Amino acid sequence: AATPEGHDEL
Amino acid sequence: MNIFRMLGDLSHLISIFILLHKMQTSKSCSGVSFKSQVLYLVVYVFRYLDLFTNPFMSYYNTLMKIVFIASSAYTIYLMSTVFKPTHDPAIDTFKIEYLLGGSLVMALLFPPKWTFMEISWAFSIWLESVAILPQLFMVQRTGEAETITTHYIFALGAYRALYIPNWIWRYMFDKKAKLETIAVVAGLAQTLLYSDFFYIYWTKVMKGKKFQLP
Repeated sequence: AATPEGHDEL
Repeated sequence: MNIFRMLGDLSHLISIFILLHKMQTSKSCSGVSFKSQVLYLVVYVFRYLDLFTNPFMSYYNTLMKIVFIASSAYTIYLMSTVFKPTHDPAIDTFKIEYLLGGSLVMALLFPPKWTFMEISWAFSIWLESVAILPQLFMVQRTGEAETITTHYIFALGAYRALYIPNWIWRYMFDKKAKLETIAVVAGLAQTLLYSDFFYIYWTKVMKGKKFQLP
């Protein structure tokens, strides 16, 4: 699966 | 996910719990800066706009984002209705216009990408790094703080401080991770802003003494 774009931290 | 990020997020959750608990049990929000709380709501709303656009990351991410926005809105609701009589605007006087303006300028000058979403993300990161200032300013004005309020401030500050070893960990071991330069720089700045508070918290509150400025 492709890694989602965007920021993965909170 | 590593232990530092997990502890950081946990610390953030604990800070929310402490603040709501303090208000509910004492039926008062005295000593809590309404302005800081408003800034945090702005932070979470602008940062988590991606709840509606970006591809789904994980149930964990989505759940935490919703919890942070909802609890922040609930805190403001309580402070502006039920506990309004216990809030003293005369000591909550930090000029937040400068914080909002400065964060916007930083976000416009160095966005990760020139899109509305990325600029709003960067804005929220910069704003979060300074959002505690009205609260710290209030503590400084009164010269002391209730112990429970200092636990709240500590837990909230520990969240970003714990992200620092998280970034080092990810940089060293997580090959897929991209380094979020803005988050790292703002996170370090935020922790630096807290350093004075951390020091007094550690030397006084942790030894059972009242939080009092020298």
